[in-house]
Amino acid sequence: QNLLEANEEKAQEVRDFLNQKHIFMVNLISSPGSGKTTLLEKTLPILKQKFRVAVIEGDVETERDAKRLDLYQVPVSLINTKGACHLESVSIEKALLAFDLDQLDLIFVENVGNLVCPAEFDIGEHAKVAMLSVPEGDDKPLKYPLLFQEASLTILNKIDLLKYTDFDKTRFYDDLERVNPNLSVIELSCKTNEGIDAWVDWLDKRRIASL
Amino acid sequence: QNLLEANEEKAQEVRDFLNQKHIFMVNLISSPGSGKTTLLEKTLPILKQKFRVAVIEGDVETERDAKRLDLYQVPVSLINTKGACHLESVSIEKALLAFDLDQLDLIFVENVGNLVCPAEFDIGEHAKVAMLSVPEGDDKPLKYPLLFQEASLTILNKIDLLKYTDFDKTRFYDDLERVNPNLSVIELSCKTNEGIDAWVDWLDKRRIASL
Ligand SMILES: Nc1nc2c(ncn2[C@@H]2O[C@H](COP(=O)(O)OP(=O)(O)OP(=O)(O)O)[C@@H](O)[C@H]2O)c(=O)[nH]1
Ligand SMILES: Nc1nc2c(ncn2[C@@H]2O[C@H](COP(=O)(O)OP(=O)(O)OP(=O)(O)O)[C@@H](O)[C@H]2O)c(=O)[nH]1
Ligand SMILES: [Mg+2]
Ligand SMILES: [Mg+2]
Ligand SMILES: [Zn+2]
Ligand SMILES: [Zn+2]
Repeated sequence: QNLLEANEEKAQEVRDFLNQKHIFMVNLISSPGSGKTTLLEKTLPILKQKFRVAVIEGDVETERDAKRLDLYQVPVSLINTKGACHLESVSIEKALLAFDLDQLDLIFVENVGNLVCPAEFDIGEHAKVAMLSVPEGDDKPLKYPLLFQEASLTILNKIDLLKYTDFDKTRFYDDLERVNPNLSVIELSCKTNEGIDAWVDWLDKRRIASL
Repeated sequence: QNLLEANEEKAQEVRDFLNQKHIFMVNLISSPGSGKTTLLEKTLPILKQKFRVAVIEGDVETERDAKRLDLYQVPVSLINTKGACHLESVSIEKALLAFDLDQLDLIFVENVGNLVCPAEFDIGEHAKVAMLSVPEGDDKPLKYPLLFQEASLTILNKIDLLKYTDFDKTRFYDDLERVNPNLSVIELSCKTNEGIDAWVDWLDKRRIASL
């Protein structure tokens, strides 16, 4: 239990520090391939017009996602976990050193692709955002409940694929209601851009609320 | 390191025991929603004609997958990990107690949906089978390399969705070659049944080779 406690303490330190700097940090969590990096690719150009944004990119191996995001000319700090299946607050604290924190408003953390462990770790964020993509199936909120309980928002991504799959939205919303009755959902497609405005809106409002 | 060593010892005991009983055990690993349970739903009716089959179902929460497989009248033993992100050999040993091991030829273990940790744990299986689905993207072998290094086979599932995604098979095979040059791949769709015969064939051959 000591590891989790030490992580919580460090996370609180990180959040206090970010609060002093008036920076809002979002922890984006999903299975591998749900579309976290693609969402950031779609969002960064829009957000850059309103905020000073940076990204902490968490991956087991490679710089692939970090390189994809470098194209958007925002500061990107990569953490290769070399096998660990989730990010912890100690590595976030180190990654933050790469940024000029007096010049930022918003930080995204793209966590390691994993629907289980990242939900257990506070990394100093102001909000966890869960992402689920349509092809994964409608049963995940009940099967992997902790993430959906901890998250402030769920993004249902790849809704352009709804017509090609057997995803049952009624079951998805019913299950989500049982796991976390207050959880808001944004239906989104990084292909058609549906829902992107609602996501940018949510970020704007949540940032203001956290200041 | 002790935990991993203790797990390895127990796994070897489990495998030795299965060998005495002439039982072949496959450990099926993928991200959440790649199609593990659906593949078993498609395969069990065919395999039951050749072999005496059982399933160990690993899930964080719920009996949903176990109930889906109960319909196929094979013995199913459920392990709810209550938060652990992978199965270990101690829980497999316990799950095996639910079966009459003198009446079995083949056991499938459906591991917890997670592309990271299950690859590190030997649970006494004769082969790890990695599953990746087309919507997750073509970059996973290099981004989550351990599973593709440990696996004896990779199933590329949901190939019926290839035409609706930007999955690049050339990149996928190039990356897989770099991670594990000997790894065979079966392209499959649980919707169109393409590749199901090749999968049944592979199981048949591997079982014979392991006896
Ligand atoms: N059809 C469709 N495909 C999408 C959408 N969003 C992302 N994709 C595709 O999904 C695949 C995976 O997207 P990524 O953004 O790399 O996923 P990720 O969550 O960052 O993956 P990891 O970092 O490996 O966990 C890619 O092939 C994307 O093109 C969407 O809204 N619709
Ligand atoms: N289009 C298409 N959909 C598929 C295929 N195989 C599975 N699916 C769908 O993918 C979703 C998830 O399938 P499951 O079999 O539940 O996935 P799983 O790997 O067992 O998921 P977890 O147990 O939660 O890790 C379901 O909606 C299935 O109908 C396929 O070959 N093609
Ligand atoms: Mg990514
Ligand atoms: Mg399943
Ligand atoms: Zn983990
Ligand atoms: Zn793990």
